[in-house]
Amino acid sequence: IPIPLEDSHEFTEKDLQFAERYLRTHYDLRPNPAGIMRKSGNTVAAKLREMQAFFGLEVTGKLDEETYELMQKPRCGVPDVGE
Amino acid sequence: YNFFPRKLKWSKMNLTYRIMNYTSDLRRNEVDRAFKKAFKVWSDVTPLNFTRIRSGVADIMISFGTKEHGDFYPFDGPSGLLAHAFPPGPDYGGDAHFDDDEVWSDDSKGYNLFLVAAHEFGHSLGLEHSRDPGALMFPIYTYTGKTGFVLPDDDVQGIQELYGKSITINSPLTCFNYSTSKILLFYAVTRNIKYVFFLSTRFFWRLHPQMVEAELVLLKSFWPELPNKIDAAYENPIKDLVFMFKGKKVWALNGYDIVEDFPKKIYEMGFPKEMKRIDAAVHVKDTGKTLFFTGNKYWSYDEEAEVMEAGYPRLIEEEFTGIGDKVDAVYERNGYLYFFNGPLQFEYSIWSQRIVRVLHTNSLFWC
Repeated sequence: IPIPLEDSHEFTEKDLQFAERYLRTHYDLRPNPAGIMRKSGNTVAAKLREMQAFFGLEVTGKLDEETYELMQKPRCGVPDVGE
Repeated sequence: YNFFPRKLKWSKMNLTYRIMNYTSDLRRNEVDRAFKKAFKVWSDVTPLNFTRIRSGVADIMISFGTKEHGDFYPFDGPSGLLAHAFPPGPDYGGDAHFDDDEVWSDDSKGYNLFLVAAHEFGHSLGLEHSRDPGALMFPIYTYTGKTGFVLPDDDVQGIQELYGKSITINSPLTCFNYSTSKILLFYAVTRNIKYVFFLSTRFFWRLHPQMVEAELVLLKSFWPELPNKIDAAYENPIKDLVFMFKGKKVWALNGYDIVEDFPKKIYEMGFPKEMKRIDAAVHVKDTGKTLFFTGNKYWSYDEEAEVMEAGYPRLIEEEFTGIGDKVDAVYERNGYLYFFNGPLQFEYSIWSQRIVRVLHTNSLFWC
């Protein structure tokens, strides 16, 4: 899964799937049919940046431990941004 | 606070709700009460009214479900997604769904149904998620205690922008937006390099000397390890540390970090072991002494020698005549001590050793 990673933290495949699902549910990340370039605004990095900005985290566009930890927290299912 | 695209809202003030089914975690009357109380959070500050109906289609249909439950936005089992709701509109509009794979409760065990419902009903009325960590509409669940829920100011401003203010006057909930309310209790104040911190319950206001507006911040978002409702705080400019007191413990903060080996017990500073708490503390730069107020007495601590001065405690009333016999909070600025006692603030001149002005506690917020 093309998710930019920040630090040496070893994310498992399952972690990355969770992160992608989180961004799809709350930040309108669209599925990416194989082989088709995404519009820049809909890349995983862009959505990670949106989420990091929303929660006041350091905005890197990469999945790091702090961002992933926040994704684990129990929360409301309504998206944070978008339609 | 944020709104849904096109600022969706109800075009009427009288709304209906219907509870379609129940969770087995709570008794029916507990569920009814939680939802009723959750609606009252919003009707208290707006002209909105909520009426429960027991049949037919209500504006806000409430139900418990698991995984895929009919709206193509499946829940995900225990934890994770707790509930969701739809913005105002026909059909699903306004409806609120709760994940019955969670353990719902009416206290801190499991997830508090009242708190989650109040949040979801904010969506039902047109509020989107807020970035303010202290707001009810912040997307992440935080248990905020069993009693005395107060709708945070961020949410009050958001919902009132949609529906206007409540018709009742003197709503106690406006107190936090330091409007004309006369009493804001401060439990501890201190100066940290550029800011004056006003600590109260689980928030603190950061007031920059050059700014008019204070910034409201959740205490635990800066210092997660600190308890809420700090008793007292002071800054020691010599060591560049801020000390915070709660009960018999004291924490030392270096910027936003808690110094190693803290918290310590206050008796290690020289207080008698039986002392239960400190009401207020202030460091007086010119004398290098820190004054501690507890009950009707106060102590003087020599920061350089790191010992309690002999001849203390003394009676507050004897040294600081006129400020009353207890101190809620105190801080020093430009040669004046500002004593807070209930709704009043006494400006005491260290030089002339007398009170020169009496102000309202929240006058610093231009109330």
